[in-house]
Amino acid sequence: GKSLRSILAKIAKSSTIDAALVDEVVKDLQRALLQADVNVQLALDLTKRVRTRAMEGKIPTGANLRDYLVRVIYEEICAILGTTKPYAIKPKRIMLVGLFGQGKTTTAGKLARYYQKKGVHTTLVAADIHRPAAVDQLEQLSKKVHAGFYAHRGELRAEVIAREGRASAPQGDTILLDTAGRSAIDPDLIAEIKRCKQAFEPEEVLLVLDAAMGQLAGRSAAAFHEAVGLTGVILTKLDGSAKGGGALSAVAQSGAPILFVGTGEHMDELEHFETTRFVSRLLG
Amino acid sequence: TAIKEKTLDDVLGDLEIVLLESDVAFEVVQKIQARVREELKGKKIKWGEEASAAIEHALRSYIRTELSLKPIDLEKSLAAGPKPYTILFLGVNGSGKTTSLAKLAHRLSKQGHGVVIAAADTFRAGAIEQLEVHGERLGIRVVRQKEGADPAAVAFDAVQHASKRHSDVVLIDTAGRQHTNENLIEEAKKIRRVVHPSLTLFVGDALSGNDMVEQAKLFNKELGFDGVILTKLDADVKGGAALSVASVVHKPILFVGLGQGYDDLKPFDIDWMLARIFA
Ligand SMILES: Nc1nc2c(ncn2[C@@H]2O[C@H](COP(=O)(O)OP(=O)(O)OP(=O)(O)O)[C@@H](O)[C@H]2O)c(=O)[nH]1
Ligand SMILES: Nc1nc2c(ncn2[C@@H]2O[C@H](COP(=O)(O)OP(=O)(O)OP(=O)(O)O)[C@@H](O)[C@H]2O)c(=O)[nH]1
Ligand SMILES: [Mg+2]
Ligand SMILES: [Mg+2]
Repeated sequence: GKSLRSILAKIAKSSTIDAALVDEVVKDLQRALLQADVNVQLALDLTKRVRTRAMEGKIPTGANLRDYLVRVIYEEICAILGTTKPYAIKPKRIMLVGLFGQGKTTTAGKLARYYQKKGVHTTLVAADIHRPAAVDQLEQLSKKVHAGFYAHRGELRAEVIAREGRASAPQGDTILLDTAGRSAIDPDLIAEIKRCKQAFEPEEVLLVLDAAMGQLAGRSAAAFHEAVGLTGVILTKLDGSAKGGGALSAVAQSGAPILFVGTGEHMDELEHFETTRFVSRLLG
Repeated sequence: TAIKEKTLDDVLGDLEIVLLESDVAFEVVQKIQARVREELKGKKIKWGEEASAAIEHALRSYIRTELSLKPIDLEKSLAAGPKPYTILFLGVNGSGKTTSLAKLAHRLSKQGHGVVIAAADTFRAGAIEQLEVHGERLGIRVVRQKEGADPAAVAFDAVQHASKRHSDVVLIDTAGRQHTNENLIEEAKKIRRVVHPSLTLFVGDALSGNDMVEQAKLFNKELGFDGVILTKLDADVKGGAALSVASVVHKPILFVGLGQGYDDLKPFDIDWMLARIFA
């Protein structure tokens, strides 16, 4: 006959899922994702998947339901972000693109410092012909990080500056092309960035994205990707309170990994992207 | 028949998604949901068209109330205020302070005011030069010192200069700052203490999502501001950020930025905003 011990052991081993508790935890996760500016549809899809996995009842025994669900969503988010590959430091042509005021020019300076520290000399090319004193801004940063600098004041064609900058940079330099902030759906500005790409032939095209960006993040990353093909994302201003949830959609829409994060206004405030840190901060 | 709780839940759920996708902050959406639900509770409304109209009406009236805060008539304030009338621009990095200041300078000088600009962002590369280009193009005097100078000193200097020249408005540009950076918040407090601005404007970026709420709350709590300029509304965004900021700090939105040109500054109009959110 069944021993009392074996019945008790059986009860201990079973874990019927408390649907109400799952719903409660899922709702919390949804709130965290939405407050972190994750794209609404993506947040709903993610939490739906978490709920499904929870209701399938594959919870390991002894595991706290909440911890388990958090781990599930963590895995789902990591699947979107991809595994962190080591960033190859070698001379290359890098073009920076993005919306207005995201931190492109500042990030160009930071990347130059990063490369110089790793032993690769860098030239910064000022191809923002729209913004007042954008050339001065980049020139001052180039002095700060002891990088080379190219500008052509008075030249109104960004692609001409890109081509000249590429030609004038010393052989073996990494060349960073700073471009003007632009709306991803402005046909003239998109045409300009395409001409720049043709003239510059970048090996990397990096989207510079503000961590506080709202629902536009995914759409604009998709538009930039379609126009010039993104190879990476740099998420800026993470030293503030913004969580950078928009970056999830930027990655999902472009397939480009997040390479670096900006953590301040100074030239040394650029760090390699770390998935764990980003996700745990995202989930609060 | 009163609107059934369950059907109202479904509708409010759909509404929630639309508002969130329009960049209305999460906590503000919750507030809206609660208010609309409260408004419609137990009302004798037929489901269908009548209910849809009732819900839209409840939503519109709530949003209208939130956005209709005591508007600031800038011309009236300028006429009645101290001479020179000083306007301080505050906000996080890249939100559009310098550009908005230049646009307002253009607008005020077109309206016949004598304008002086204080280049009190003494930190960022090219910040002073950026304002000098605007000053040159607009024919407006920019008061500056060297890079790294004390921002409060530059602002004070500009006010002194304006007083001597009988210019009636001083617009003070400041460096971008994260509300989480205590040192920079202290720096802004010092500028306020030294200058006693007649008007303090928070410049918010309409591209922002939920962080707008954090920014607005903290800037208002630590520094205090009288009104808001919301920028980049020409971008592909609905502008729910307007609702987020108005609803958490209860300050009026004076202007919206609709582009990078000097004329791309429009007085805030509620119906325009509502049309945009409901489009
Ligand atoms: N706190 C903080 N500020 C940053 C960071 N990156 C850039 N900034 C600031 O953000 C503001 C905008 O930076 P810019 O480099 O001018 O941005 P941009 O994308 O080149 O702007 P446009 O060329 O006008 O589109 C500046 O005040 C920078 O100092 C960051 O990681 N943290
Ligand atoms: N499309 C559009 N761009 C804008 C608007 N307002 C500002 N910008 C752009 O946003 C970028 C940043 O503007 P700034 O005026 O330098 O912003 P800021 O707040 O002074 O930046 P920091 O001083 O570095 O913190 C520039 O490229 C501006 O042209 C607007 O209403 N619409
Ligand atoms: Mg720039
Ligand atoms: Mg500025």
